[in-house]
Formats: sequence, structure tokens, C-alpha cells
Amino acid sequence: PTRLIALMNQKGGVGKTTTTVTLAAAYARAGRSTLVVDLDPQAHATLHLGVDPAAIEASVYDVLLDPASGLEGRVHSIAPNLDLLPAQTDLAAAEVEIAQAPDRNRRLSDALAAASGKYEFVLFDCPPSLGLLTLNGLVAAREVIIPMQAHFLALQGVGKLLETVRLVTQTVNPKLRVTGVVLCMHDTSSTHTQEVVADLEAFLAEQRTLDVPWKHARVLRPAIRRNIKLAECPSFGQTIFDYAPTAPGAADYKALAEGMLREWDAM
Amino acid sequence: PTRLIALMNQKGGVGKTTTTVTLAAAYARAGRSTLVVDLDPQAHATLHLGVDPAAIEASVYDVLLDPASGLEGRVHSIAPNLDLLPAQTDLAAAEVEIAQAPDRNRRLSDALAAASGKYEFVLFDCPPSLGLLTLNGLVAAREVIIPMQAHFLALQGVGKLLETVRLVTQTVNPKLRVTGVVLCMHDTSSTHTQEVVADLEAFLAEQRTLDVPWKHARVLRPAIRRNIKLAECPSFGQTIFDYAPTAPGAADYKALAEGMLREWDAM
Ligand SMILES: Nc1ncnc2c1ncn2[C@@H]1O[C@H](COP(=O)(O)OP(=O)(O)OP(=O)(O)O)[C@@H](O)[C@H]1O
Ligand SMILES: Nc1ncnc2c1ncn2[C@@H]1O[C@H](COP(=O)(O)OP(=O)(O)OP(=O)(O)O)[C@@H](O)[C@H]1O
Ligand SMILES: [Mg+2]
Ligand SMILES: [Mg+2]
Repeated sequence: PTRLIALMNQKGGVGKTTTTVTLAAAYARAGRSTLVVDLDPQAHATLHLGVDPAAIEASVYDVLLDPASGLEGRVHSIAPNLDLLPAQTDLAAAEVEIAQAPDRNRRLSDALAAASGKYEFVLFDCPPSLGLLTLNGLVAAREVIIPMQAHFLALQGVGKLLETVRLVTQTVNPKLRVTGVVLCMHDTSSTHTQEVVADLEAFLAEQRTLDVPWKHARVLRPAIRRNIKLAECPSFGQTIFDYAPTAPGAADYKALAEGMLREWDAM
Repeated sequence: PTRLIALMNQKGGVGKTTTTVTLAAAYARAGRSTLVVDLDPQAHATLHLGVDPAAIEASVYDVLLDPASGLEGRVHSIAPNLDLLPAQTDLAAAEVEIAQAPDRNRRLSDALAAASGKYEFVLFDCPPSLGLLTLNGLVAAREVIIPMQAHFLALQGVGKLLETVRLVTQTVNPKLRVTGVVLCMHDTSSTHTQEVVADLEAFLAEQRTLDVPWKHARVLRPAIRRNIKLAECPSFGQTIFDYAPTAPGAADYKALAEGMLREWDAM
């Protein structure tokens, strides 16, 4: 059965794209067929995977405007086991164009219903907002992973994020669950960082007895250390595994991906 | 004459709030009366300055809904020479509520017209978007400063940002100019970072002969190094100058502020 995972956080610049692309590449290299869906008009996942959003014929935008037309001719083969449904800048117009449609939250979900079966993983890279594009990701997904930085200001937005997930489970997608948090750009040496992580883990622990979509959420390990190589590889259209396979960024994401695969295979 | 400066970048998490708050505190400590206007529903500038957005009576939201009511009773005195017009989370609703008004871009500008005279500096902390709240900041401002990280993906959004500024000068605010770029969370040791900065400086240099609002824009110095103390002090509601006055983050922002003051005083 396909695992459909939305990487979301309305806070900007926290590592959503880097985590989506790098986990996808790690799953692909472990032999699991994976589709990346770029839901951000900035098209950073698309760029990171070496595809020029300005040069493509079609994108997830076309899928949102006409879900019945499916994924045909819109998916790029990036590497063995790794496909991409790219974004383009006109995706920003999609939010306005589908805003009045009664099925505006379900379009991506409807479009993927037939096509996702051929993949073991579908990862949705969400934009930094709680608008229609992110909602389409949340309605199409079964799980949510929250990339974030262990900073005080980053913690402030988590409540609102979880509320949005809860609202989606109460209205359109009752099966949605929050799997966990990925700590990105992590500074292992700072006391403050450790305190923020402790706060986060304490919060998640006290939610375990409640009937909430994040009752089983936890901080996924390892944290991803800050590593400049991760900021460099997008400029070459490569993932860290091709650009700098021995860098700490590669080791951390590989270990994170393998831990997730072990856990999922065991279920 | 008051200097009205919008700190803007639609990319999230690039240092807009940290730069707005810390430059404002530096100007205040240099004896210049400064107002911070928090235009972000996340209210991070408000939190950073030690004000609880959930506990305040009124905010910039009320000003946007009724510009004629001005700033009375809404401005907090934070420190000598440092005032704050705070944000609240219901500010997100403002974009929808004023969306149809013919003066929707000018509301903040209209409201500040009388009140800004008592300040030497008014700094607008913009949200990570090019929506109505940011537009209100751009219409109320005379100058734009762009905080950004010297990363490849960060460079991708600069074109769109400048286009938005140009559009504003062509329609509502012909006097708006881009003063420059502040390099935040800067990694001085990375070759990649240096290449991105060189690309940026080359781009700005070739714009000098054109009739564009960024023809005099430059990379402001020094760059602000990554310093965990800057991520810690918001959790105490303090600026870096109170929290860790000898930290590199304090030294960098102080030097940047002093350079800007020298330059402006010389004009
Ligand atoms: N572990 C890391 N170490 C160093 N740089 C990183 C790391 N993770 C991400 N980056 C860089 O930080 C910036 C922000 O990361 P990224 O684009 O993945 O965040 P995002 O949450 O997707 O941002 P947005 O909200 O704009 O979509 C990018 O320039 C990226 O290359
Ligand atoms: N020089 C720095 N060194 C270390 N951490 C920093 C630095 N500057 C900012 N930060 C931290 O990085 C995070 C993002 O910074 P900040 O909130 O200022 O960005 P922003 O552009 O205002 O974000 P948003 O788009 O969400 O408004 C915050 O947790 C902040 O405390
Ligand atoms: Mg992204
Ligand atoms: Mg901010």
C-alpha cells in the first residue's frame, strides 16, 4: 500500500523542501519507488531535482485545474525509483482559480487516486502557508511530517499547524495522522536547542493520551545537522547523495530514512 | 525627516524579524527614536520585544481596519527611543477583510501619515508573502531593505521581489527605493556562500545604469554571522543587546546599524 506523506510547516525556510527531496532520494536508493509532488509555486523541489520550472510543458498546476486528466505526460523520471510531478510559478494562480470550486481541497487527492498505486511512497512538498495548495497536500496525504528548526520562534507556530491538521481530519480526511517532527539545520551543541527539543518532546508525550491526530507523533531521529553542502547541492540540481555522499548531511538523512523504513516495514 | 523602512522578503525564515528588531534596538540605543511596526500575523517581532500578542488590547490590525483612528493606545513603549505597534494573530483576517476596499494598499500609510513625524525611524517587519500586509508596508515605506541568506534557493526569489517593488512604484508609491540587502545567518567560510554573494553583487552592479528602484541598492556590510544567541534571545523577549551584548550577533548588527546611520547622516 502506498504511503502518502505531506511535508508541511507554514513557517518558511525550515527545511521542508530539503527534507522532501532528500528523504525521497534515500527511499529511491533503498529500492522503493517514490514520487515527489512539488506543491510550492517557488518550485524549489523541482529546481533541487535538476528540472527547470520555466522550461517545462506541464506541472501539478494542470493537475489541479483538471484532476480527471491525471498525471500523464506531467511526471519526470529523475533517477531509478524517483519520479517528480513538478511545480511552476503559475501554480500561485491555482489557489485563486480553484478557490470557489466545491472540491477545491480534494483535487490533488482525486487526481492521484488512480496513479499513486504504482508508487510505494508519495511525498508532498508543501509551501510555507496554510492555504489551498497545502490543504490539497493534507487531503491527499495519509501522514504528516513536520520539518522544523529547534528555535523558540519556530515552536510558536506548531499549535496552529496541528489545529489545521485536526480541522482537516474533522472535515475532509479522517485518516490523516501526524507521524512526527524532523529537526532540521540542527545545532547539536546549543543548550537552548536542547531545551526547545525537550519542550517539544514533553508536549508530544502529554498528547499521547488524547484522541488527537498527533497522539503518536514523535521527534524523528537523527536530527539533521546544519551542513552547508545541503544548501549547495540545489544549485547543481543534485541531491546530497550525488553531490557530497560522504557529507554529514548525507549521513543524517540516510540514517533518518533507514530508521523510517525499518519502522514502517515492521508495522 | 522620518526614514520609513520596510524589511521584506517573501521567502520565509531569512532573518526579516531578527533584522527589524535588532536594527531598531541599535538605532534606539544610538539615541534615535524608532517605531517598529509588526505586520506579520505570526507576531514574531512582537514576541521578540517581550510583548505577548495574545494578551494585548489592540494592534496594527485595528489600525488597518480603521486608519482614521490612528495609533492612539496601540503603541507600546519597549525601551528608551523604542516603540512597538504590535501584531496579533487575527491580523491574518485583515487581508481578507480589507481586500475589496479601494484604499486597501494605503491604509497603513494613511494611518501613519500624522503619527510618524515623532519618530526618526519607522521599521516595518513584513510577513513572508507578497500579499496585502506586505503591500501596506511597501506603500507606507520610502525604502526597502531585503534580509536574505546567501543560498542558491534564496537567490531564486529576488527577481520576483524586485518586480513587486517596481509594480508598487509604478502604481501607488513612486518614491519607494531599495536601499540594499542584509546578509543574514551568514556562513563566512563557505566558498558557495561567497559565490552567491558575488552573483548578487554582480547583478546589483549591472542594474546601476538602469532606471529601476533598485539602481542604488547594494549589499550592506557587515554580513550578520550565524550566532545561536540570536535564536535564543526572542524566547526571553529580549534583543541581543540585553541578552548577550558581547556576542558576535550583537557586534555584527551594531556595526551594520552604525554604518547605516553614518551613511544616512552624511546625505
Ligand atoms: N541541514 C541544512 N544545513 C544547511 N542548509 C540547509 C539545511 N537544510 C536546508 N538548508 C538550506 O536552508 C534553506 C531553507 O531550506 P528549505 O528550502 O528546505 O526550507 P523550506 O521549509 O522548504 O523553505 P520554504 O518555506 O521557502 O519552502 C535552503 O537554502 C536550503 O538549501
Ligand atoms: N544570525 C542568526 N543566527 C542564528 N539564528 C538566527 C539568526 N538570524 C535569525 N535567526 C533565527 O532564525 C529563525 C528565522 O529568523 P527570522 O524569524 O528573523 O526570519 P524571518 O524572515 O522573519 O521569518 P518569517 O519569514 O517566518 O517571518 C528564527 O528562529 C531566528 O531566531
Ligand atoms: Mg520549500
Ligand atoms: Mg518574521
